[in-house]
Amino acid sequence: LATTSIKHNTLAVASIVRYKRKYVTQVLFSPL
Amino acid sequence: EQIEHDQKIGIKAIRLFLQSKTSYDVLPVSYRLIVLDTSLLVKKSLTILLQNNIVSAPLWNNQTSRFAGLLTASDFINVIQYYFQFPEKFEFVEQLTLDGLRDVERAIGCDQIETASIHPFKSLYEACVKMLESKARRIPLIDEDEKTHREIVVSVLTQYRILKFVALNCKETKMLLKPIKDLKGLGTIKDISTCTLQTPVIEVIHLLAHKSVSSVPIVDDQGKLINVYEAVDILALVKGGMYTDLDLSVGDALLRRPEDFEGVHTCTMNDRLSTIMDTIRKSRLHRLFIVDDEGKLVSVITLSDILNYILFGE
Amino acid sequence: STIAILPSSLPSIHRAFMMELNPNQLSSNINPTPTKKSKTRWHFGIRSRSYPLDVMGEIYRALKNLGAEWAKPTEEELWTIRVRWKYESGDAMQENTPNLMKMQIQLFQLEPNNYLVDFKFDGWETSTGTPQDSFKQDLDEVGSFSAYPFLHLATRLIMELAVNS
Repeated sequence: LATTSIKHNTLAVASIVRYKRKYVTQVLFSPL
Repeated sequence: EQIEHDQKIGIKAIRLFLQSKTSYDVLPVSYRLIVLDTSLLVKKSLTILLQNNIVSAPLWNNQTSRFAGLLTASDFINVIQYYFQFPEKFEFVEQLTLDGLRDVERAIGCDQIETASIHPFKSLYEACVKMLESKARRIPLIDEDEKTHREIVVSVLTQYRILKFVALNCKETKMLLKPIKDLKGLGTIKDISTCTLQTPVIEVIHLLAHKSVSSVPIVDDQGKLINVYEAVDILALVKGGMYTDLDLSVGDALLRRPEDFEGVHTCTMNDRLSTIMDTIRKSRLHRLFIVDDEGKLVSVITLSDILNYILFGE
Repeated sequence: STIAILPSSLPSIHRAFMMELNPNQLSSNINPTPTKKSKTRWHFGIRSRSYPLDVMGEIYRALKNLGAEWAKPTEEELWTIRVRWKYESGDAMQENTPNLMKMQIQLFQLEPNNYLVDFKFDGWETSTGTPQDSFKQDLDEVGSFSAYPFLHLATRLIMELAVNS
């Protein structure tokens, strides 16, 4: 899991997932 | 006859290409997909879009653990129209979350844009048909988790990305030498709404919404094209908090455009799809305004028009 | 080809044009949207400078507050927490949809006084507690996996830790 510092009450987390033969860095932004 | 013949052969070859490739093939080997939780404030989501140089993002509703469509410039247009109709609701707009966008749509009486989606392994041709049917300029690629059968947004494909993929991989685009004026659908002169630099930006925003177009050309008093206000320009307007100043002229609103804006593409009726596709290959072309020799606005060619012609023209 | 860029649509020329049109007007103080994007800095997991035992205590407390369960740690793996978490998803999923997410949380020392808490997805279980035997199948063979439940629960845990601390 990759994370960013919480800024303006918003946190971003990400993980790199394989989809079939390609790699997606899925990034999710959520409010605190 | 030779040009006529080549045009038919070229279009046929491109169609076969679109039928033989899947949306999955367009995806890079590795890429990033930014998704926004629907409990985010609309204002915050705008900051995230601008910071990541994107104009749209899929929405994730963590209550239902499902995807809730796409956030696009149309949503920000709706918010501005809502504020214009209910200026006393300033505080509500400031506290609006992405969950609340559907209520805003209902409040201003605009139809909910049903987000069409498609499986990544369906053909590009089918993705294009779905986008043209839903009048969307982008389409989410949805699959499901093998274990939990929960939805996955694999990516979002835009008309631009598909045309760029064709321009990069289909050498037959070079055979499309018929001038635009002879192409049904592309050379047809459209009745397009225009404005001037002094037009209040709120009127232009109403035009974007009511005509369901993504740009309004700006002409001078001789009808010469001088600029274009695009739906994506709204993001910079809202970010600057300038949507409250509703009699701001569209000329002033355009001063919010980032310095690296590449400019508006123009062409004439003598241009051909071969050079248009080559321009798409090299630069971010979102539409082309057809002008005459004096630079007067004649019509517009959108990416939907180009896709329509490739899929159903000739 | 007569495809061209409309010169008057380039920001610098448009700005000059607007200044000429109405020199002392508002135009002068409307600035373009900044193009330089503050580079988002990404970290593996979350960092901590607290004392290792305090970090572990914080995590167990946060997991308890969020209603998660965990396996009793073994002697060899004192710094790893094997979590099982009921994933409430509003939409009526078929019964046999596994809704117990497993996650591994592990504390790493990067250097003296600098620690990292890593979160790792560790498969699904059905609420009857029997691990999805098909999940024995190595995660690596799964071709389409939705990261969102994992990202969402990790977010909730990180927020709980942030709010508590």
